[in-house]
Amino acid sequence: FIKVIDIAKKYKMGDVDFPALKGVSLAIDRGEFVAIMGPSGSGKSTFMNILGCLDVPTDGRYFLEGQEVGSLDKDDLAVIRNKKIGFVFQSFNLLARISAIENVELPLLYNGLSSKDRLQRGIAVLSAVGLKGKEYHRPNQLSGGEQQRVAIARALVNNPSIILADEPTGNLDSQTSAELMTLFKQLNKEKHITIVMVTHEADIASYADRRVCFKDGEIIKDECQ
Amino acid sequence: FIKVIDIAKKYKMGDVDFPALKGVSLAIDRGEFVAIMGPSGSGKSTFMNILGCLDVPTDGRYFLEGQEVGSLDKDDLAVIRNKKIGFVFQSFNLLARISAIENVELPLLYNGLSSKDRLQRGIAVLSAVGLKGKEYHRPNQLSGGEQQRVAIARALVNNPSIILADEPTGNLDSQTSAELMTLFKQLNKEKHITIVMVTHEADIASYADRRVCFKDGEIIKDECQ
Ligand SMILES: Nc1ncnc2c1ncn2[C@@H]1O[C@H](COP(=O)(O)OP(=O)(O)OP(=O)(O)O)[C@@H](O)[C@H]1O
Ligand SMILES: Nc1ncnc2c1ncn2[C@@H]1O[C@H](COP(=O)(O)OP(=O)(O)OP(=O)(O)O)[C@@H](O)[C@H]1O
Ligand SMILES: [Mg+2]
Ligand SMILES: [Mg+2]
Repeated sequence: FIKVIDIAKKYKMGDVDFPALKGVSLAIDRGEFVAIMGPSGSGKSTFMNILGCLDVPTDGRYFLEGQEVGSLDKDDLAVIRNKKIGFVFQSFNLLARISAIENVELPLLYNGLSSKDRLQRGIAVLSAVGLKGKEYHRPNQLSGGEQQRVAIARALVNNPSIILADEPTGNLDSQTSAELMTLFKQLNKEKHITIVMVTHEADIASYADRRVCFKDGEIIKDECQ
Repeated sequence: FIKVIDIAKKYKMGDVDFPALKGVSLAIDRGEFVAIMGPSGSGKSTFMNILGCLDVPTDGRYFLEGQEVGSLDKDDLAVIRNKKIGFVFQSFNLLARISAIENVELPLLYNGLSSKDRLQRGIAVLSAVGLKGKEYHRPNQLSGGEQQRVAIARALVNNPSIILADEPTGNLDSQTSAELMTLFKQLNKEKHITIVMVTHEADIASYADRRVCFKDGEIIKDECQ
Protein backbone atom coordinates (compact mmCIF):
# COMPACT_ATOMS: atom_id res chain seq x y z
CA PHE A 1 0.00 0.00 0.00
CA ILE A 2 2.74 2.47 1.07
CA LYS A 3 6.30 1.39 0.27
CA VAL A 4 9.45 3.51 0.41
CA ILE A 5 12.90 2.19 -0.58
CA ASP A 6 16.17 3.93 0.37
CA ILE A 7 14.59 7.40 0.61
CA ALA A 8 17.24 10.10 1.12
CA LYS A 9 16.81 13.87 1.49
CA LYS A 10 19.63 16.38 1.48
CA TYR A 11 19.15 20.06 2.24
CA LYS A 12 21.60 22.56 0.74
CA MET A 13 23.02 24.99 3.31
CA GLY A 14 25.48 27.24 1.49
CA ASP A 15 27.88 24.85 -0.20
CA VAL A 16 27.34 22.02 2.31
CA ASP A 17 24.71 19.29 1.98
CA PHE A 18 22.88 18.35 5.19
CA PRO A 19 21.48 14.77 5.08
CA ALA A 20 18.06 15.04 6.82
CA LEU A 21 17.19 11.45 5.68
CA LYS A 22 19.90 8.86 5.01
CA GLY A 23 18.24 5.98 3.14
CA VAL A 24 14.93 5.07 4.81
CA SER A 25 12.97 1.94 3.80
CA LEU A 26 9.50 1.13 5.15
CA ALA A 27 6.32 -0.69 4.12
CA ILE A 28 2.89 0.17 5.59
CA ASP A 29 -0.21 -1.98 4.87
CA ARG A 30 -3.67 -0.53 4.14
CA GLY A 31 -5.50 0.07 7.41
CA GLU A 32 -2.41 0.11 9.63
CA PHE A 33 -2.00 2.72 12.40
CA VAL A 34 1.71 3.60 12.68
CA ALA A 35 3.31 5.99 15.21
CA ILE A 36 6.59 7.74 14.33
CA MET A 37 8.82 8.91 17.17
CA GLY A 38 12.32 10.31 17.52
CA PRO A 39 14.35 13.26 18.78
CA SER A 40 13.80 16.81 17.57
CA GLY A 41 15.57 17.21 14.22
CA SER A 42 15.75 13.48 13.44
CA GLY A 43 13.92 13.73 10.11
CA LYS A 44 10.29 12.87 11.02
CA SER A 45 8.62 15.88 9.33
CA THR A 46 10.92 15.59 6.32
CA PHE A 47 9.76 11.97 5.95
CA MET A 48 6.07 12.91 6.37
CA ASN A 49 6.31 15.68 3.76
CA ILE A 50 7.64 13.12 1.26
CA LEU A 51 4.88 10.61 2.15
CA GLY A 52 2.33 13.40 1.66
CA CYS A 53 3.76 14.26 -1.80
CA LEU A 54 4.54 17.76 -0.52
CA ASP A 55 8.29 17.39 -1.09
CA VAL A 56 10.47 15.21 -3.32
CA PRO A 57 13.28 12.97 -2.04
CA THR A 58 16.86 13.50 -3.28
CA ASP A 59 17.12 9.72 -3.81
CA GLY A 60 15.14 6.51 -3.45
CA ARG A 61 11.72 5.26 -4.59
CA TYR A 62 8.20 5.71 -3.21
CA PHE A 63 5.26 3.45 -4.21
CA LEU A 64 1.69 4.39 -3.24
CA GLU A 65 -1.00 1.78 -4.01
CA GLY A 66 1.41 0.19 -6.49
CA GLN A 67 2.14 3.39 -8.44
CA GLU A 68 5.61 4.93 -8.34
CA VAL A 69 5.08 8.49 -7.08
CA GLY A 70 8.29 9.79 -8.69
CA SER A 71 6.93 9.09 -12.18
CA LEU A 72 3.48 10.69 -11.75
CA ASP A 73 2.61 13.98 -13.44
CA LYS A 74 1.38 17.15 -11.72
CA ASP A 75 -2.32 16.32 -12.17
CA ASP A 76 -2.02 12.79 -10.73
CA LEU A 77 -0.09 14.19 -7.75
CA ALA A 78 -2.80 16.80 -7.13
CA VAL A 79 -5.45 14.04 -7.05
CA ILE A 80 -3.41 12.06 -4.48
CA ARG A 81 -2.81 15.13 -2.32
CA ASN A 82 -6.44 16.21 -2.49
CA LYS A 83 -8.48 13.01 -2.51
CA LYS A 84 -6.40 10.21 -0.99
CA ILE A 85 -4.38 11.95 1.74
CA GLY A 86 -5.48 14.10 4.69
CA PHE A 87 -2.47 15.99 6.08
CA VAL A 88 -2.20 17.60 9.54
CA PHE A 89 0.83 19.90 9.50
CA GLN A 90 3.01 20.41 12.57
CA SER A 91 2.54 24.15 12.08
CA PHE A 92 -1.21 23.92 11.31
CA ASN A 93 -0.99 26.07 8.11
CA LEU A 94 -4.43 27.61 8.51
CA LEU A 95 -5.40 30.58 6.33
CA ALA A 96 -5.49 33.52 8.73
CA ARG A 97 -8.11 35.67 7.05
CA ILE A 98 -10.92 33.12 6.79
CA SER A 99 -13.00 31.39 9.46
CA ALA A 100 -12.51 27.89 10.87
CA ILE A 101 -15.40 26.50 8.77
CA GLU A 102 -13.99 28.05 5.57
CA ASN A 103 -10.55 26.58 6.32
CA VAL A 104 -12.12 23.17 6.84
CA GLU A 105 -14.15 23.38 3.61
CA LEU A 106 -11.11 24.18 1.43
CA PRO A 107 -10.35 20.54 0.44
CA LEU A 108 -14.01 20.15 -0.64
CA LEU A 109 -13.90 23.05 -3.10
CA TYR A 110 -12.51 20.83 -5.88
CA ASN A 111 -15.07 18.07 -5.30
CA GLY A 112 -18.10 19.59 -6.98
CA LEU A 113 -20.16 19.51 -3.76
CA SER A 114 -22.86 22.17 -3.33
CA SER A 115 -22.07 24.93 -0.85
CA LYS A 116 -24.86 23.56 1.38
CA ASP A 117 -23.28 20.06 1.43
CA ARG A 118 -19.82 21.56 2.06
CA LEU A 119 -21.18 23.55 5.00
CA GLN A 120 -22.93 20.50 6.46
CA ARG A 121 -19.79 18.34 6.24
CA GLY A 122 -17.64 21.10 7.68
CA ILE A 123 -19.91 21.65 10.67
CA ALA A 124 -20.08 17.89 11.34
CA VAL A 125 -16.31 17.41 11.35
CA LEU A 126 -15.66 20.54 13.50
CA SER A 127 -18.14 19.19 16.04
CA ALA A 128 -16.38 15.76 15.93
CA VAL A 129 -13.15 17.46 17.12
CA GLY A 130 -14.95 19.38 19.89
CA LEU A 131 -15.27 22.83 18.24
CA LYS A 132 -19.06 23.20 18.05
CA GLY A 133 -19.82 26.92 18.43
CA LYS A 134 -16.40 28.11 17.19
CA GLU A 135 -17.09 27.60 13.44
CA TYR A 136 -17.01 31.31 12.62
CA HIS A 137 -13.89 32.19 14.59
CA ARG A 138 -10.81 33.10 12.53
CA PRO A 139 -7.52 31.44 13.58
CA ASN A 140 -6.44 34.46 15.66
CA GLN A 141 -9.72 34.18 17.59
CA LEU A 142 -8.93 30.60 18.60
CA SER A 143 -6.51 29.17 21.14
CA GLY A 144 -3.45 27.15 20.04
CA GLY A 145 -5.18 23.85 20.72
CA GLU A 146 -8.35 24.97 18.95
CA GLN A 147 -6.35 25.95 15.85
CA GLN A 148 -4.72 22.52 15.90
CA ARG A 149 -8.13 20.87 15.97
CA VAL A 150 -9.27 22.96 12.96
CA ALA A 151 -6.23 21.61 11.12
CA ILE A 152 -7.23 18.05 12.07
CA ALA A 153 -10.85 18.64 10.97
CA ARG A 154 -9.62 19.91 7.59
CA ALA A 155 -7.58 16.72 7.12
CA LEU A 156 -10.63 14.53 7.87
CA VAL A 157 -13.36 16.40 5.95
CA ASN A 158 -12.68 14.72 2.60
CA ASN A 159 -12.83 11.13 3.97
CA PRO A 160 -9.26 10.40 2.86
CA SER A 161 -7.95 6.80 2.75
CA ILE A 162 -4.70 7.91 4.44
CA ILE A 163 -4.23 10.37 7.31
CA LEU A 164 -0.72 11.78 7.82
CA ALA A 165 -0.60 13.68 11.13
CA ASP A 166 2.54 15.49 12.35
CA GLU A 167 2.33 15.94 16.17
CA PRO A 168 -1.50 16.32 16.11
CA THR A 169 -1.77 16.67 19.91
CA GLY A 170 1.33 18.79 20.60
CA ASN A 171 -0.83 21.69 21.84
CA LEU A 172 -3.60 19.75 23.50
CA ASP A 173 -4.35 18.73 27.09
CA SER A 174 -4.54 15.03 27.88
CA GLN A 175 -8.36 14.91 27.93
CA THR A 176 -8.72 16.55 24.48
CA SER A 177 -5.85 14.40 23.15
CA ALA A 178 -7.56 11.20 24.32
CA GLU A 179 -10.82 12.25 22.63
CA LEU A 180 -8.99 12.87 19.36
CA MET A 181 -7.10 9.58 19.51
CA THR A 182 -10.39 7.76 20.10
CA LEU A 183 -11.69 9.41 16.93
CA PHE A 184 -8.56 8.36 15.02
CA LYS A 185 -8.83 4.80 16.34
CA GLN A 186 -12.49 4.66 15.25
CA LEU A 187 -11.65 5.90 11.73
CA ASN A 188 -8.83 3.36 11.58
CA LYS A 189 -10.84 0.36 12.79
CA GLU A 190 -14.26 1.06 11.23
CA LYS A 191 -13.31 2.77 7.96
CA HIS A 192 -9.89 1.03 7.51
CA ILE A 193 -8.22 4.41 7.11
CA THR A 194 -4.41 4.11 7.18
CA ILE A 195 -2.89 6.48 9.77
CA VAL A 196 0.76 7.57 10.05
CA MET A 197 1.21 9.85 13.05
CA VAL A 198 4.30 11.60 14.43
CA THR A 199 4.23 12.07 18.19
CA HIS A 200 6.73 12.57 21.01
CA GLU A 201 4.28 11.43 23.70
CA ALA A 202 4.41 7.73 24.60
CA ASP A 203 0.76 7.60 25.73
CA ILE A 204 -0.34 8.94 22.33
CA ALA A 205 1.91 6.48 20.46
CA SER A 206 0.26 3.63 22.37
CA TYR A 207 -2.94 4.09 20.32
CA ALA A 208 -1.05 2.87 17.23
CA ASP A 209 -0.39 -0.78 16.20
CA ARG A 210 3.24 -0.14 15.43
CA ARG A 211 5.97 2.22 16.53
CA VAL A 212 8.78 3.35 14.20
CA CYS A 213 11.71 5.30 15.72
CA PHE A 214 13.90 7.78 13.83
CA LYS A 215 17.35 9.04 14.82
CA ASP A 216 19.67 11.25 12.74
CA GLY A 217 17.75 10.61 9.53
CA GLU A 218 17.51 6.80 9.88
CA ILE A 219 15.00 4.28 11.22
CA ILE A 220 16.58 2.66 14.30
CA LYS A 221 13.56 0.67 15.53
CA ASP A 222 10.31 -0.72 14.11
CA GLU A 223 8.19 -2.73 16.50
CA CYS A 224 4.58 -3.88 16.76
CA GLN A 225 2.63 -3.16 19.93
CA PHE B 1 6.19 40.52 42.96
CA ILE B 2 3.37 39.56 40.50
CA LYS B 3 -0.16 40.16 41.74
CA VAL B 4 -3.36 40.06 39.71
CA ILE B 5 -6.80 40.87 41.19
CA ASP B 6 -10.08 39.91 39.46
CA ILE B 7 -8.62 39.94 35.95
CA ALA B 8 -11.34 39.52 33.31
CA LYS B 9 -11.02 39.41 29.52
CA LYS B 10 -13.91 39.47 27.10
CA TYR B 11 -13.54 38.98 23.37
CA LYS B 12 -16.07 40.54 21.04
CA MET B 13 -17.53 38.09 18.50
CA GLY B 14 -20.12 39.98 16.47
CA ASP B 15 -22.49 41.43 19.03
CA VAL B 16 -21.76 38.77 21.68
CA ASP B 17 -19.04 39.02 24.32
CA PHE B 18 -17.10 35.80 24.99
CA PRO B 19 -15.59 35.73 28.54
CA ALA B 20 -12.13 34.12 28.07
CA LEU B 21 -11.19 35.06 31.69
CA LYS B 22 -13.83 35.48 34.40
CA GLY B 23 -12.15 37.24 37.33
CA VAL B 24 -8.76 35.60 38.02
CA SER B 25 -6.74 36.48 41.15
CA LEU B 26 -3.22 35.19 41.78
CA ALA B 27 0.00 36.20 43.56
CA ILE B 28 3.44 34.91 42.52
CA ASP B 29 6.57 35.59 44.60
CA ARG B 30 9.96 36.51 43.12
CA GLY B 31 11.89 33.35 42.25
CA GLU B 32 8.86 31.05 42.18
CA PHE B 33 8.45 28.43 39.41
CA VAL B 34 4.72 28.09 38.62
CA ALA B 35 3.13 25.67 36.11
CA ILE B 36 -0.23 26.55 34.53
CA MET B 37 -2.39 23.72 33.25
CA GLY B 38 -5.94 23.34 31.93
CA PRO B 39 -8.01 22.18 28.98
CA SER B 40 -7.60 23.63 25.49
CA GLY B 41 -9.48 26.95 25.34
CA SER B 42 -9.59 27.49 29.12
CA GLY B 43 -7.86 30.88 29.03
CA LYS B 44 -4.19 30.04 29.72
CA SER B 45 -2.66 31.96 26.78
CA THR B 46 -5.04 34.88 27.33
CA PHE B 47 -3.77 35.06 30.92
CA MET B 48 -0.11 34.82 29.84
CA ASN B 49 -0.51 37.59 27.25
CA ILE B 50 -1.84 39.87 30.00
CA LEU B 51 1.03 38.92 32.36
CA GLY B 52 3.46 39.68 29.54
CA CYS B 53 1.90 43.14 28.93
CA LEU B 54 1.06 42.05 25.39
CA ASP B 55 -2.68 42.47 25.90
CA VAL B 56 -4.85 44.47 28.29
CA PRO B 57 -7.56 42.97 30.51
CA THR B 58 -11.18 44.14 30.16
CA ASP B 59 -11.33 44.42 33.99
CA GLY B 60 -9.25 43.93 37.11
CA ARG B 61 -5.83 45.10 38.32
CA TYR B 62 -2.29 43.84 37.69
CA PHE B 63 0.70 44.78 39.92
CA LEU B 64 4.25 44.00 38.81
CA GLU B 65 7.01 44.69 41.38
CA GLY B 66 4.58 46.99 43.21
CA GLN B 67 3.68 49.10 40.15
CA GLU B 68 0.16 49.01 38.71
CA VAL B 69 0.61 47.97 35.07
CA GLY B 70 -2.68 49.54 33.96
CA SER B 71 -1.41 53.04 34.86
CA LEU B 72 1.99 52.80 33.12
CA ASP B 73 2.70 54.72 29.91
CA LYS B 74 3.88 53.24 26.61
CA ASP B 75 7.59 53.73 27.35
CA ASP B 76 7.44 52.09 30.79
CA LEU B 77 5.57 49.14 29.25
CA ALA B 78 8.21 48.78 26.53
CA VAL B 79 10.94 48.62 29.20
CA ILE B 80 9.05 45.88 31.08
CA ARG B 81 8.43 43.88 27.90
CA ASN B 82 12.01 44.23 26.75
CA LYS B 83 14.15 44.13 29.88
CA LYS B 84 12.21 42.39 32.62
CA ILE B 85 10.21 39.71 30.79
CA GLY B 86 11.33 36.94 28.40
CA PHE B 87 8.31 35.58 26.52
CA VAL B 88 8.09 32.20 24.73
CA PHE B 89 5.00 32.29 22.51
CA GLN B 90 2.90 29.18 21.89
CA SER B 91 3.22 29.90 18.16
CA PHE B 92 6.94 30.80 18.32
CA ASN B 93 6.56 34.12 16.39
CA LEU B 94 9.95 33.91 14.72
CA LEU B 95 10.75 36.30 11.87
CA ALA B 96 10.84 34.09 8.79
CA ARG B 97 13.35 35.96 6.67
CA ILE B 98 16.20 36.19 9.16
CA SER B 99 18.41 33.47 10.66
CA ALA B 100 18.08 31.83 14.08
CA ILE B 101 20.94 33.94 15.50
CA GLU B 102 19.38 37.18 14.20
CA ASN B 103 16.01 36.22 15.72
CA VAL B 104 17.72 35.56 19.05
CA GLU B 105 19.64 38.85 18.97
CA LEU B 106 16.49 40.97 18.39
CA PRO B 107 15.83 41.73 22.11
CA LEU B 108 19.45 42.90 22.45
CA LEU B 109 19.20 45.54 19.71
CA TYR B 110 17.80 48.13 22.15
CA ASN B 111 20.47 47.45 24.77
CA GLY B 112 23.38 49.30 23.27
CA LEU B 113 25.53 46.17 23.09
CA SER B 114 28.15 46.00 20.33
CA SER B 115 27.36 43.65 17.47
CA LYS B 116 30.27 41.43 18.61
CA ASP B 117 28.81 41.11 22.13
CA ARG B 118 25.33 40.45 20.70
CA LEU B 119 26.69 37.69 18.52
CA GLN B 120 28.59 36.10 21.42
CA ARG B 121 25.52 36.09 23.69
CA GLY B 122 23.31 34.76 20.89
CA ILE B 123 25.66 31.88 20.10
CA ALA B 124 25.98 30.99 23.80
CA VAL B 125 22.23 30.83 24.38
CA LEU B 126 21.55 28.86 21.16
CA SER B 127 24.14 26.33 22.27
CA ALA B 128 22.48 26.18 25.74
CA VAL B 129 19.25 24.98 24.07
CA GLY B 130 21.07 22.39 21.93
CA LEU B 131 21.23 24.26 18.59
CA LYS B 132 24.99 24.61 18.12
CA GLY B 133 25.64 24.49 14.36
CA LYS B 134 22.14 25.66 13.36
CA GLU B 135 22.72 29.39 14.07
CA TYR B 136 22.53 30.45 10.44
CA HIS B 137 19.42 28.44 9.52
CA ARG B 138 16.27 30.44 8.81
CA PRO B 139 13.08 29.19 10.51
CA ASN B 140 11.96 27.26 7.41
CA GLN B 141 15.30 25.40 7.48
CA LEU B 142 14.65 24.16 11.00
CA SER B 143 12.37 21.45 12.34
CA GLY B 144 9.36 22.32 14.51
CA GLY B 145 11.20 21.52 17.71
CA GLU B 146 14.27 23.46 16.62
CA GLN B 147 12.16 26.54 15.87
CA GLN B 148 10.64 26.24 19.33
CA ARG B 149 14.09 26.17 20.87
CA VAL B 150 15.08 29.33 18.96
CA ALA B 151 12.02 31.00 20.51
CA ILE B 152 13.17 29.87 23.96
CA ALA B 153 16.71 31.12 23.33
CA ARG B 154 15.35 34.53 22.30
CA ALA B 155 13.41 34.73 25.59
CA LEU B 156 16.55 33.95 27.61
CA VAL B 157 19.16 36.07 25.81
CA ASN B 158 18.42 39.29 27.71
CA ASN B 159 18.73 37.70 31.19
CA PRO B 160 15.17 38.66 32.13
CA SER B 161 13.98 38.51 35.74
CA ILE B 162 10.74 36.78 34.64
CA ILE B 163 10.27 34.04 32.01
CA LEU B 164 6.74 33.53 30.67
CA ALA B 165 6.67 30.33 28.59
CA ASP B 166 3.52 29.12 26.79
CA GLU B 167 3.83 25.36 26.11
CA PRO B 168 7.63 25.55 25.61
CA THR B 169 8.00 21.79 25.03
CA GLY B 170 4.86 21.14 22.95
CA ASN B 171 6.95 20.13 19.92
CA LEU B 172 9.85 18.45 21.67
CA ASP B 173 10.72 14.84 22.43
CA SER B 174 11.06 13.81 26.06
CA GLN B 175 14.87 13.87 26.06
CA THR B 176 15.08 17.42 24.65
CA SER B 177 12.24 18.54 26.97
CA ALA B 178 14.08 17.22 30.03
CA GLU B 179 17.25 19.06 28.99
CA LEU B 180 15.32 22.32 28.63
CA MET B 181 13.55 21.90 31.94
CA THR B 182 16.89 21.30 33.63
CA LEU B 183 18.06 24.61 32.14
CA PHE B 184 14.89 26.35 33.42
CA LYS B 185 15.33 24.82 36.86
CA GLN B 186 18.95 26.00 36.97
CA LEU B 187 17.97 29.59 35.98
CA ASN B 188 15.23 29.50 38.61
CA LYS B 189 17.37 28.15 41.47
CA GLU B 190 20.70 29.87 40.75
CA LYS B 191 19.60 33.21 39.29
CA HIS B 192 16.23 33.44 41.16
CA ILE B 193 14.43 33.99 37.84
CA THR B 194 10.66 33.79 38.27
CA ILE B 195 9.12 31.32 35.79
CA VAL B 196 5.47 30.99 34.79
CA MET B 197 5.04 28.12 32.32
CA VAL B 198 1.94 26.76 30.59
CA THR B 199 2.11 23.05 29.90
CA HIS B 200 -0.33 20.19 29.31
CA GLU B 201 2.25 17.51 30.19
CA ALA B 202 2.25 16.36 33.83
CA ASP B 203 5.93 15.35 33.78
CA ILE B 204 6.90 18.86 32.62
CA ALA B 205 4.66 20.50 35.25
CA SER B 206 6.46 18.45 37.93
CA TYR B 207 9.59 20.64 37.50
CA ALA B 208 7.66 23.59 38.97
CA ASP B 209 7.08 24.37 42.71
CA ARG B 210 3.38 25.08 42.23
CA ARG B 211 0.62 24.03 39.88
CA VAL B 212 -2.29 26.34 38.98
CA CYS B 213 -5.22 24.85 37.03
CA PHE B 214 -7.54 26.82 34.75
CA LYS B 215 -10.99 25.80 33.50
CA ASP B 216 -13.45 27.92 31.51
CA GLY B 217 -11.61 31.15 32.30
CA GLU B 218 -11.24 30.58 36.06
CA ILE B 219 -8.61 29.17 38.43
CA ILE B 220 -10.03 25.95 39.89
CA LYS B 221 -6.92 24.68 41.71
CA ASP B 222 -3.67 26.13 43.08
CA GLU B 223 -1.43 23.66 44.87
CA CYS B 224 2.22 23.49 45.92
CA GLN B 225 4.25 20.46 44.99
N1 LIG C 1 -9.73 37.18 19.53
C1 LIG C 1 -10.60 36.29 20.05
N2 LIG C 1 -11.92 36.41 19.79
C2 LIG C 1 -12.80 35.53 20.31
N3 LIG C 1 -12.48 34.49 21.10
C3 LIG C 1 -11.19 34.31 21.38
C4 LIG C 1 -10.17 35.18 20.88
N4 LIG C 1 -8.97 34.73 21.32
C5 LIG C 1 -9.24 33.64 22.06
N5 LIG C 1 -10.55 33.39 22.10
C6 LIG C 1 -11.23 32.32 22.85
O1 LIG C 1 -10.85 32.43 24.20
C7 LIG C 1 -10.69 31.13 24.76
C8 LIG C 1 -9.37 31.08 25.51
O2 LIG C 1 -8.28 31.10 24.61
P1 LIG C 1 -6.79 30.82 25.11
O3 LIG C 1 -5.91 31.00 23.91
O4 LIG C 1 -6.49 31.63 26.32
O5 LIG C 1 -6.86 29.27 25.53
P2 LIG C 1 -5.72 28.28 26.06
O6 LIG C 1 -6.10 27.86 27.45
O7 LIG C 1 -4.41 28.88 25.85
O8 LIG C 1 -5.92 27.01 25.09
P3 LIG C 1 -4.83 26.02 24.38
O9 LIG C 1 -4.43 25.04 25.43
O10 LIG C 1 -5.67 25.40 23.27
O11 LIG C 1 -3.71 26.82 23.87
C9 LIG C 1 -10.79 30.13 23.62
O12 LIG C 1 -11.96 29.37 23.72
C10 LIG C 1 -10.79 30.96 22.36
O13 LIG C 1 -11.72 30.45 21.42
N1 LIG D 1 15.30 23.67 4.40
C1 LIG D 1 16.21 23.12 5.22
N2 LIG D 1 17.50 23.43 5.08
C2 LIG D 1 18.45 22.90 5.91
N3 LIG D 1 18.19 22.02 6.89
C3 LIG D 1 16.92 21.69 7.09
C4 LIG D 1 15.85 22.20 6.29
N4 LIG D 1 14.68 21.69 6.73
C5 LIG D 1 15.00 20.89 7.77
N5 LIG D 1 16.33 20.90 7.98
C6 LIG D 1 17.07 20.11 8.97
O1 LIG D 1 16.71 18.76 8.80
C7 LIG D 1 16.61 18.11 10.07
C8 LIG D 1 15.32 17.31 10.11
O2 LIG D 1 14.20 18.17 10.17
P1 LIG D 1 12.73 17.60 10.46
O3 LIG D 1 11.81 18.77 10.37
O4 LIG D 1 12.45 16.45 9.58
O5 LIG D 1 12.88 17.10 11.97
P2 LIG D 1 11.79 16.47 12.96
O6 LIG D 1 12.23 15.08 13.28
O7 LIG D 1 10.44 16.66 12.41
O8 LIG D 1 12.00 17.36 14.27
P3 LIG D 1 10.92 17.98 15.34
O9 LIG D 1 10.57 16.85 16.28
O10 LIG D 1 11.72 19.08 16.01
O11 LIG D 1 9.74 18.51 14.60
C9 LIG D 1 16.71 19.19 11.14
O12 LIG D 1 17.92 19.06 11.83
C10 LIG D 1 16.65 20.49 10.39
O13 LIG D 1 17.56 21.43 10.92
MG1 LIG E 1 8.81 17.87 12.94
MG1 LIG F 1 -2.77 28.49 24.58
